[in-house]
Amino acid sequence: KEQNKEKDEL
Amino acid sequence: MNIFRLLGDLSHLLAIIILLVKIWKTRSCAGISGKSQILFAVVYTSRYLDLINAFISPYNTIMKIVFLAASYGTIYLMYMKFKATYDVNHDTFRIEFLIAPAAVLALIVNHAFEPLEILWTFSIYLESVAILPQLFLVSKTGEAESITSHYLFMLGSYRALYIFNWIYRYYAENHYDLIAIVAGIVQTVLYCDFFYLYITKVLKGKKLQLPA
Repeated sequence: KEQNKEKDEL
Repeated sequence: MNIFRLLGDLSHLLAIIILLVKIWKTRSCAGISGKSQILFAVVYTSRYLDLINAFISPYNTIMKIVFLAASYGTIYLMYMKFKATYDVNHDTFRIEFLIAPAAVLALIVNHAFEPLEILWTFSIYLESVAILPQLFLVSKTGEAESITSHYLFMLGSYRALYIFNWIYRYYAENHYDLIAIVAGIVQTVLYCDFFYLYITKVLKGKKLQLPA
């Protein structure tokens, strides 16, 4: 599981 | 996008609308903490700076603009238009004791030591405690109007739904963000006693009275 990079959440 | 995040965003949007309607209709911001509203404006400003250089989707951009406009609009209503109804004597939480630690922690615990990343991390940490002045105000006045408790319920539900979104994304999309998850859990936990009161009292038609 990779750490979330893109900020697609509000 | 998944159903949990969509419901969470809609719950968040509904909370902000309920608050604006409450202030506009009753022409009063009694029982609302201006300090929390200031913190929310700081949270959205520091988190949505990427509006300038990153385009995710029309939905993402529109929601960010709505949240920014609504938070500044609420501050305008509270501190200017309906300033006379602002409960300055009870809204006394020292928000510098929330902003400073969030800023320091963002400089220490983050994914990357870059300006936008630090600001995003700061906004995540600050959002997790931004409701404290509001909960403090409700505890000081000992009660809240039912529309204010609906506002708080929607606002608390939004991040609780985001936790389900993060669980879903962990299993379905193979990624997670520990900073957002830990802060989101802290944020939701802060609402627990309010959720209990809301479900046991407000949903039964009673007024939200905190045990004195």
